[in-house]
Amino acid sequence: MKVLQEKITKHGQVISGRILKVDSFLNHQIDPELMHQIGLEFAQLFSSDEITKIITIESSGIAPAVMAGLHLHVPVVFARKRKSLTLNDDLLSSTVFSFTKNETNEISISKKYIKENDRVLIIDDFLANGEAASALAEMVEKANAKVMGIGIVIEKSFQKGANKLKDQGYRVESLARISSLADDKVTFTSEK
Amino acid sequence: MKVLQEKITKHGQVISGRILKVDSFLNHQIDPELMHQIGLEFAQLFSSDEITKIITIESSGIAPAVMAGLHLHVPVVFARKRKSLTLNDDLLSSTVFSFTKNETNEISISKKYIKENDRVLIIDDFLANGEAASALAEMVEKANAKVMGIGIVIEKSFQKGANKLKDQGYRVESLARISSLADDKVTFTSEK
Ligand SMILES: Nc1nc2c(ncn2[C@@H]2O[C@H](COP(=O)(O)OP(=O)(O)O)[C@@H](OP(=O)(O)OP(=O)(O)O)[C@H]2O)c(=O)[nH]1
Ligand SMILES: Nc1nc2c(ncn2[C@@H]2O[C@H](COP(=O)(O)OP(=O)(O)O)[C@@H](OP(=O)(O)OP(=O)(O)O)[C@H]2O)c(=O)[nH]1
Repeated sequence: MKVLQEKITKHGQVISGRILKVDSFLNHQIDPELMHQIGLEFAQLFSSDEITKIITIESSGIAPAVMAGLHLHVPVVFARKRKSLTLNDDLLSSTVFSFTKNETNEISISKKYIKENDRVLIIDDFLANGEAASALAEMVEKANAKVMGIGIVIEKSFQKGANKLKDQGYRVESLARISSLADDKVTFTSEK
Repeated sequence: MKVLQEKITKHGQVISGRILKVDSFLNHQIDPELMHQIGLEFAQLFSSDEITKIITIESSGIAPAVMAGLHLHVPVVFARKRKSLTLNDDLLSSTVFSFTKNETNEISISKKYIKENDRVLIIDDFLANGEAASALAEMVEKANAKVMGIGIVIEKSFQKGANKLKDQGYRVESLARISSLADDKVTFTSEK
């Protein structure tokens, strides 16, 4: 997605040759018009999949997901990482391992919001090791719903997440794919 | 806002006579079209205030805020409740007291994203005791920016937040105002 690549090139900051900071338009400050275009892009990629639901995870996945939901005319559910005041239903839960923190955390979605036979599009902002996306997919499977695909805003292709998800048989559509952040420089993959 | 009141009446659940659960369209599952209409409503209410920035707080404030930002053509920043991978700049911080948990927590926004003279619209999903909205307003003031108003999706008028913010001189615009949840019944305030 050209405008996204331009934003990354112009505003992205690389840290330690392996982290892309895009706090100015995606992870802290959000550019709503860009999110709207990202949502439209996901909607077009999955337009013939008869999506019935979008699933994402708090917090940075919410804006891209809700814009995709607006264009696809489907509800969006965000998995919670922590207890919330009203999330006390029967829950679907999965664990997410953090390599950085070396710890395992649980994420949850109420069973009320993923039904058997839902055709689910998973959306998230980053795809790195793929722990979060795998956990979301696992919850969809536990609900006997179908993962129609995984939409990612920024894929770090040099980490294992993309291959892991594709090896599991999922269709992964990433709007920007970064083959390297080495030397604090953003290199986009040139072909699929 | 009529369609919001209808959604609350139809899908809201009252818990213990004091909590309104709207997980089916606002706090866990999100209705994107409703969010789009909510965003438009906020944009119209603040259309002559020359808003330059919207501030909210993760997670449930993000969807309404980003839709308002889409209609007002301004960036949206969400305050973080916890450390994030890339939020390591100079921070504006404020504390939020939780009556339920009887604890104080810190929320933060990078100084990069609220500039002196920004004309800020604060948006959040619920207004109850007003701790979160007050903390967001405090951060805006610390940055020498101006709070043009506070846009709330659902105000619980029987709690002190709305009056607290108005007494501080802020303009508060709530799209649904609930005067009571007693007897597990939703009663909307009938006039301003
Ligand atoms: N900006 C940025 N973030 C990255 C990058 N690589 C991974 N992340 C984010 O870091 C978080 C994952 O951190 P950990 O759970 O500690 O996992 P990890 O060490 O195994 O990568 C996720 O944030 P999250 O759960 O999505 O957090 P939130 O922003 O939704 O709150 C993920 O999106 C990167 O290059 N740049
Ligand atoms: N559904 C619902 N929520 C209510 C109601 N009253 C307050 N809240 C939410 O509860 C959270 C505040 O809880 P606490 O920090 O424990 O504060 P409190 O006990 O002083 O109210 C906030 O969620 P938050 O920080 O916005 O969480 P998040 O959803 O953004 O993650 C607030 O929006 C209500 O009647 N219904």
